[in-house]
Amino acid sequence: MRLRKLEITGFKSFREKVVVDFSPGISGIVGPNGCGKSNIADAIRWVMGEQRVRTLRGKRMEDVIFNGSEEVAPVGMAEVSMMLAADEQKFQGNYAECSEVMITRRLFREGESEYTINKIPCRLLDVREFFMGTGVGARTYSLVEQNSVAALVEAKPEERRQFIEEAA
Amino acid sequence: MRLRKLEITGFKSFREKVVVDFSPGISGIVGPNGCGKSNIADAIRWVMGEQRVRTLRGKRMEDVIFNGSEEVAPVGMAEVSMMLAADEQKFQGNYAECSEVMITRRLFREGESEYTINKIPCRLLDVREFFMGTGVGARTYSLVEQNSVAALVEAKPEERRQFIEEAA
Amino acid sequence: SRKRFSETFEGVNRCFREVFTRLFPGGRAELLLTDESDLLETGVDIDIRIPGKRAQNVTLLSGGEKSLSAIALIFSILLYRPVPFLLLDEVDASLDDTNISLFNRLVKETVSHSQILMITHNKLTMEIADSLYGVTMPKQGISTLVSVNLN
Amino acid sequence: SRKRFSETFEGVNRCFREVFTRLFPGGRAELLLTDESDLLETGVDIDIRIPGKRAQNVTLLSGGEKSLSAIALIFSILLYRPVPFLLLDEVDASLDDTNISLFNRLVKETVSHSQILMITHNKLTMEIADSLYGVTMPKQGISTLVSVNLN
Ligand SMILES: Nc1ncnc2c1ncn2[C@@H]1O[C@H](COP(=O)(O)OP(=O)(O)OP(=O)(O)O)[C@@H](O)[C@H]1O
Ligand SMILES: Nc1ncnc2c1ncn2[C@@H]1O[C@H](COP(=O)(O)OP(=O)(O)OP(=O)(O)O)[C@@H](O)[C@H]1O
Ligand SMILES: [Mg+2]
Ligand SMILES: [Mg+2]
Repeated sequence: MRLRKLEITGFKSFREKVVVDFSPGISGIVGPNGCGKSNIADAIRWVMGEQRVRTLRGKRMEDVIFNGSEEVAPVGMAEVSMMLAADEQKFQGNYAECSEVMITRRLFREGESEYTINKIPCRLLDVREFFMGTGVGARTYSLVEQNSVAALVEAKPEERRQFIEEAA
Repeated sequence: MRLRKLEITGFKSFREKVVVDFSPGISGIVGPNGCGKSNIADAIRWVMGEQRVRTLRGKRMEDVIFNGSEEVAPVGMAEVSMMLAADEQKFQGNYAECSEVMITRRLFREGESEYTINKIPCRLLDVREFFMGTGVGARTYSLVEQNSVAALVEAKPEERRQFIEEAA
Repeated sequence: SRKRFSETFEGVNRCFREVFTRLFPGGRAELLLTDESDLLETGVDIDIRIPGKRAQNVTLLSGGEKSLSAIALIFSILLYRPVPFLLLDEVDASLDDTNISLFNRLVKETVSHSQILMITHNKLTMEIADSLYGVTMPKQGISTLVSVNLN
Repeated sequence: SRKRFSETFEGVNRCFREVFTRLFPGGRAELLLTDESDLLETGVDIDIRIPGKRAQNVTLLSGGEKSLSAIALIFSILLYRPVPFLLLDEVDASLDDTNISLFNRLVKETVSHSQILMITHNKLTMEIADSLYGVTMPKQGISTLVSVNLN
């Protein structure tokens, strides 16, 4: 399976819709401090079902909705869509026949997150089970946060055990 | 007052005596990963009376004594001397007449740290009082550890208060 | 289950010993169980010997040595259990140029198993990318994507 | 004492508002007391507005923005209460080149009050040093000093 495309609208500093078309191989994401690179990483975690607001650097989940700049007003909704394509590794379960799967997460202010898979509404649990099947879900070692690396070597033995258990 | 010289022997990776002659102005300390730059910072903290082993990245105070390399045996003692010179800012108390002051800290394995000021044995308290008088002691904002900057902005309000109180 | 953890541990450890030497030629590293008699509750310790140095408390390592060792651990788990895509946010921040080259070489060896997304400020790391995505804010506070030319 | 903390807080805050704008031209920052009625126990909060953006939770700031804001706070305390010498270990690690130049300019403005020791891997930062000290390990595991040439 590979990551084909990411569409980000109203999520953190991405007020306007931004489409990231990923190619195979190594993708470098670059730019000055504060321009939005880690926000793209947050968008990926968020659409995959991340519920821990602290991991997304927020205080409330509503913090991920674009809340305005000096000149521009906040918006009322954040939406992230991730397009995945099957390759030698096929999708599992209900999606075994699909060559592409699109996961979307949407959040309105004062609302709860809404999820769709291939435009069909579903629950957070369905999104998580889908990613479990692909091998990226719950594998925190595959999504490495900024400034988190060195701590891994100094982690408590129990934490290191948990980290390794995810590969089971 | 300015920092004139640092002599490091048997402290962490400095098995052989190394003399750092500081000039006024901005000094850049450079070199590859693991070559000993932060160890120089640790030597400065240590000779100023740092007792928190964790701040020196060790588990026991004995960890600061050179404990050998693949080809070379450990040594039995660590010693750091710091030479300070008076300028428009004179030294205080007993040292008001001195144009230079030398602080030395020595530690033998299985022993306790020994301190001297201008080669006269003294207690840790005397070293700390000396640095208090100069304005560098207990001013943690003047000795910034590697990887510690970003956390300052996310610190708890009580911690930030303590940080600022040191400037009182 | 005990058996499953034991297999995972052994597999990751085998990969870790190997991947570590790719980033630290001449060095050695190992994962250790804190309590071998209790596989359900045991923690995992880490033993690291930097080339030419003696094994010591992991806390005494330099900032760059800790980062590179952690990268070795992460990539050894990826070797044991590959994932479809991998996202690394500035993991090269503390590394000097020599270590960045070793890290980049490891990334190129890993990309056959996984698609790799790397956020970086480092020009050497940018050079190994197959595609580059520039993020900028021409309107302050609003992010947008631009094409990037490496000069 | 209440009076002493109050004076220190006001003094540092005045310097912080000013130093912050030197690193973030067009931005604003402020220190706030969490409990103005209890000067002995109050905590200190921080309010930051990056140029062109809106003030938000400080946790949402980028890695580089957090580092540079912390540097502003440290240097504003140094402006209020100068120290004879200052030791900075790789505080520029997360900064892009533009921010490193602003940081370096602040360091040059500060050196009239203090002697400054900076550990760095960054070539721009090395260029503002009056003297450079190279640390190396020709014999593995044993540190020594060498003279450095900036090319
Ligand atoms: N909900 C939001 N609305 C508007 N802006 C936001 C929101 N959440 C975060 N931001 C802004 O996004 C910026 C952070 O972006 P990000 O962390 O992606 O930067 P970065 O490119 O990773 O930078 P660095 O190189 O410093 O790590 C901050 O300035 C923050 O204020
Ligand atoms: N007591 C000791 N005896 C021998 N070597 C030691 C001792 N304590 C620490 N070291 C070694 O010193 C090295 C760390 O040095 P230091 O932290 O100064 O590196 P650095 O130059 O700051 O590197 P970086 O750029 O990665 O931060 C480690 O390899 C560590 O093993
Ligand atoms: Mg970032
Ligand atoms: Mg260091």
